[in-house]
Amino acid sequence: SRDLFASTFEEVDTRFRAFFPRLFRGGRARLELTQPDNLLESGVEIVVQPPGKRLQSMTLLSGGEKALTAVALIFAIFDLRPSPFSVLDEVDAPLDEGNVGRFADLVVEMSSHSQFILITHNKRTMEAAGTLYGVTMEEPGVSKVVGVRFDHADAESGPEVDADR
Amino acid sequence: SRDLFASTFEEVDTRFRAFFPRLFRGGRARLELTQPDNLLESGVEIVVQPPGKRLQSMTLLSGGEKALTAVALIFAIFDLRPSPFSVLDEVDAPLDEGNVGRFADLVVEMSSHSQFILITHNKRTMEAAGTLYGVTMEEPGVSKVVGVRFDHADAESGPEVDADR
Amino acid sequence: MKLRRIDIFGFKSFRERTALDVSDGVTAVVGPNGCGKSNIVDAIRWAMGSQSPKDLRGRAMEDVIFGGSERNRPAGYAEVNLVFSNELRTAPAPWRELPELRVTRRLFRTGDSEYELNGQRVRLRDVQELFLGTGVSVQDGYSIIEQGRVGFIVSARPEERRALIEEAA
Amino acid sequence: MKLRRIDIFGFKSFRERTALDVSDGVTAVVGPNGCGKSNIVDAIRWAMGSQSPKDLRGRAMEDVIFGGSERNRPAGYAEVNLVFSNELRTAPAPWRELPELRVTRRLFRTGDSEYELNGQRVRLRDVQELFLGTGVSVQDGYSIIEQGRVGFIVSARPEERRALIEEAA
Ligand SMILES: Nc1ncnc2c1ncn2[C@@H]1O[C@H](COP(=O)(O)OP(=O)(O)OP(=O)(O)O)[C@@H](O)[C@H]1O
Ligand SMILES: Nc1ncnc2c1ncn2[C@@H]1O[C@H](COP(=O)(O)OP(=O)(O)OP(=O)(O)O)[C@@H](O)[C@H]1O
Ligand SMILES: [Mg+2]
Ligand SMILES: [Mg+2]
Repeated sequence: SRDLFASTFEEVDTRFRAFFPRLFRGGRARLELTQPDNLLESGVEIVVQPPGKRLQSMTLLSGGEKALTAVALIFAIFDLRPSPFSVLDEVDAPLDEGNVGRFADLVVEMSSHSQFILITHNKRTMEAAGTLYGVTMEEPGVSKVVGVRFDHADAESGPEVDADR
Repeated sequence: SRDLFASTFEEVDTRFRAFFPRLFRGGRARLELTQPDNLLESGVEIVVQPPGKRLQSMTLLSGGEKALTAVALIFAIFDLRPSPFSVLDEVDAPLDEGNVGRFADLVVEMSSHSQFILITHNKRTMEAAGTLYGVTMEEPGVSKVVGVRFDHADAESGPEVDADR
Repeated sequence: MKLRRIDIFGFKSFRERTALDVSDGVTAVVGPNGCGKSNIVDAIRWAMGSQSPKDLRGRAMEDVIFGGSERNRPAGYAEVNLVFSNELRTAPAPWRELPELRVTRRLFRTGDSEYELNGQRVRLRDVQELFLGTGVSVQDGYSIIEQGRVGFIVSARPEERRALIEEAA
Repeated sequence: MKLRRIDIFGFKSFRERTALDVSDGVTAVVGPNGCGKSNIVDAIRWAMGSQSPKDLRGRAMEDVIFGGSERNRPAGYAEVNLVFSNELRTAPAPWRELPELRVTRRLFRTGDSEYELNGQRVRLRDVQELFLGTGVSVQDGYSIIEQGRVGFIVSARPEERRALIEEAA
């Protein structure tokens, strides 16, 4: 329905505006309707101003800036409609060290209410996890999983996993 | 022309078959024409068998395996028609440590005949470079470049660059 | 409904029965390229009732069954079990009062499919409806972000991005 | 034709004149997200005659001119110089005998464009033709791989991948 879309848009926009400066350490962003007078068909645009830079559309942003903006949007929706668990597969891939750190901190914060499963190659993201699973293919074509638990006194040490970034 | 496409296809395929096992440490791959009897319109398919796995189309491959396969194809074309310089922007992003190492070694090898400029966040790739440029934005929105040269006795030490992965 | 365990057998590269216990908080899954991490994500989505082979990087539904390797023959079927705790009684009727919910999906090479809830045969639709409205249905699309999906959101046209908002509505 | 120097002024985030000397072998360019690395790649492609704003992540050609920041006003024009050594005399006529080639491109906010070869005014076409057949023309597409292009090659339809082979032909 048109009103439902309008109110959902508002709610997501509010949270998106809050998450963006947390991930970018400043700056601002907002969602915009491409057709504010046609709520049944309007698209959703993203207007962005990274800290210290000027306001612009998303197209000119860098690869990492675009990814981080998308993460802010995903988290905004997630914050509005939390699900019991969330799975994020390598969303941190294009991020530099600083941005990965802020991303990981935010995930830890949100994990107090939801379970998060993060597929990653990044060391900083691994450090934020309470539990680590290593997947290996010693026998080609056949996957095996080894679990390593961090946050318990009885942490078993498993074989070295590919903590390569 | 049809014959030119056919011979170019053959030549690229030959090199692609050679580069793939170098990057994957084994396995094999080949290019295939979707319409071998219609050379004017035929598309190009990629058939892949990572080491120890079974033959399959590219769709089921992992993110990193797909990227590495594409790199093998790019290098095959490059080897056939070398250009004086090549610029690769973050092609190593989805690769794990082992694959980045083999990618970097291959670039070093090919750089004896061509200049390579690699944009990267990856430490292993940085180590393969003879020259390193750090780009910074101390003043928000304004880029600055600092050069650090490795392979010369008079290597100047520049400020710390974002060698974050 | 908290996710407690993921059990994978014969699904994609998981030739042998493999179980992951999912604790509270943040779990990281790591490993080299092609070792099977994203296949775990596919297993979760498949068990929750995804019917699109393309969504799982395949061309036919049969592509999810372990297809063999150099030294192993293909498997005869794929099976994934997802175990949820229902302490808060958030599961929809008629499963509301059960403390635990085990969702099972099997696909045989013959093409036959089986779906179970706590060992009882159900239809695919029962599995899909179990998750509707909980925020993790495969249709929702914002709680499971598969590899490359961030790039899709980034380069989406405004009309495509609208769908994300609609799913949250 | 070896690339010897890239000189960027007023192009995208390079408000101040910036020069990169390109040595033989492998050069790595590093820095945090959004600091300007890919903008350098855009500068090279633009100076070589790229006419597609979308190729440079913009909507209009004017988008490549430094647009200002919180503390800086927009620039009046963008300029990129590429200096090539022509020791092997591989440059096409009439530039064949010159030891060095400097390609200059400028775009003014007024919309005016200027192209120069060794300081001499030429047309855009002269710049584009300089690179044809050398393997680095912006049309070739296999020697300059921009960010995200690998993913495009991966997910391309067979007909799209054909174009890569055709470019090498
Ligand atoms: N039905 C199947 N049978 C056997 N192997 C399969 C099957 N389907 C997919 N695979 C294999 O699974 C591998 C991909 O696994 P996956 O996508 O989980 O890797 P990944 O760990 O996510 O890697 P990356 O870090 O590169 O993303 C491929 O090599 C593919 O051959
Ligand atoms: N005309 C312009 N004027 C000023 N700034 C611009 C202009 N065009 C682009 N930018 C800025 O350049 C930045 C992007 O730079 P670039 O794409 O080179 O980053 P990057 O170093 O490649 O980062 P990443 O590692 O994330 O890929 C954006 O923040 C954008 O705002
Ligand atoms: Mg993966
Ligand atoms: Mg970039």
